Amino acid sequence: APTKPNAITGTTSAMLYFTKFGYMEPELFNPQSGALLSQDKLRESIMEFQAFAGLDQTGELDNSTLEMMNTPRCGVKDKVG
Amino acid sequence: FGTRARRKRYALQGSRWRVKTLTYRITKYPNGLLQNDVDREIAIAFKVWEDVTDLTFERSTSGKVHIEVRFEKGEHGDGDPFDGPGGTLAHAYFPIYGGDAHFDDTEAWTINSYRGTNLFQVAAHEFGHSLGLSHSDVRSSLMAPFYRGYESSFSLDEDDIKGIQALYGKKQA
Repeated sequence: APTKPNAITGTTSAMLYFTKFGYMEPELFNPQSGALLSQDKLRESIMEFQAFAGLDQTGELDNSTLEMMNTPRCGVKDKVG
Repeated sequence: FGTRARRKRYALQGSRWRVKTLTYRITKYPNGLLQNDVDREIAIAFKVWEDVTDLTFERSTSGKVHIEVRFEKGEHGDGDPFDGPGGTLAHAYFPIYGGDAHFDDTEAWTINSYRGTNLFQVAAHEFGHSLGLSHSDVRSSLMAPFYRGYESSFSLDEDDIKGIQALYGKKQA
């Protein structure tokens, strides 16, 4: 189980992760403004991450996806340009 | 949805160095390791790329260099703060952005150990970015973004070799 204070455990922290690593455009998710994000866009970002990480593309933040998102990693974006 | 067929391979960021000899300098060392050990691990991390291209890396202890290596904590001046142990381990800049590599000094950096985070492996990955490689979706490649734990016998994946040679060519005999 994730033990870090900033571990990814749900939708909000997952969106921050997707924004940081290039799976979601920053303007789509701004925790300060409370902008609403469509369920489809979130699902799309999850599936893009799952594809990149070699996971089944369920479009859900399932256990294997959360586990991968909580794996220590490089801070460079996965999708550049 | 199940799995979807997808081409898996290395990715190039789009910039590269125009010179074959690159200099580097470690300007800030980690707290938990001896400087000589860090010097050695960083040198062999560069050698990973030197072995498969005509690039050579020279360590400098002063003056201007191509790649600066630093161990830092939290916010460290580039607007991309480190997040403490775990999470993000390090980051590096592509050639067009200067090539520098920063490592999170709150990580338990280790050498030849299954404990902590292996400095050599992470450094070799970061220097791939410094040379122009993006993340690969080939899980076994060095340029995959996730830390896969210490490997006692390390070798570059074919995907990494193809990627770096696409940028700098093959090593001449």
